[in-house]
Amino acid sequence: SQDYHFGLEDHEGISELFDCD
Amino acid sequence: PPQTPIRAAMNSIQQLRGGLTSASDQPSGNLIVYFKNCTVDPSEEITKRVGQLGQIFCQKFAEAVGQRCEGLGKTRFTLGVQLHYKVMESMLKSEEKRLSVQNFSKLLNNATFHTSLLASALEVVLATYVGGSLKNGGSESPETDLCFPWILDVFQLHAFDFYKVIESFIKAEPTLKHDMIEHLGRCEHQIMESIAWKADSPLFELLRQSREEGPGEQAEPPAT
Repeated sequence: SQDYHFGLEDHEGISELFDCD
Repeated sequence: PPQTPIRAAMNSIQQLRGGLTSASDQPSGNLIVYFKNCTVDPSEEITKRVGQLGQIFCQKFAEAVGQRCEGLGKTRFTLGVQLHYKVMESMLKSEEKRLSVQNFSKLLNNATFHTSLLASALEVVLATYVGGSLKNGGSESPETDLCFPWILDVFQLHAFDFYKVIESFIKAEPTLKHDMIEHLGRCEHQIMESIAWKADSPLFELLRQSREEGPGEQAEPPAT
């Protein structure tokens, strides 16, 4: 996954992206 | 031996299947614990949804590839379900560690999350099987018709929702091969360049909401 640009910060995850607690 | 396109495709398929030998097409014990910890237990809805999406997938697969290939559709779908449960468990473990909570009721009762996650897993499976012929510009296999964004139409999924799971999917599945990560990166690019800007995209509503929320970060000028 070295060539993939990870845009999420460490404090963000799938829960936030689907508007969850 | 020299790496031929066919050999490369066969290796990718073997690796995918090898990584799923111990995976089930049913939720694992750990996943069931996560489901039971929810305020509203999502188990029944999840199983029902997987069944419904399976029927739709197999029907559309047979329409695209040929009715005699119905069995292949079922096999692809089962692999996708296995992968999606594996990734779901890994995602929840990461979220548990990050947020120090065990109740993921909102996330696990979100139908769009589950459909997007299953669609991502199926995209990986379909792209693995098509792999060799696509990379070499060939289109002999009718399965090339199933390449992205075919799965979005099948599940009637907004591209923007699919986009949201890609990064977490890659992080949660460390055995994903380099070419598959590249493929998912291309899907992301395609979504942001064009597919997410269709008239019914939820992106427009989000932009409208963010404008109404008042002066926050200024958007870049359109030309940029």
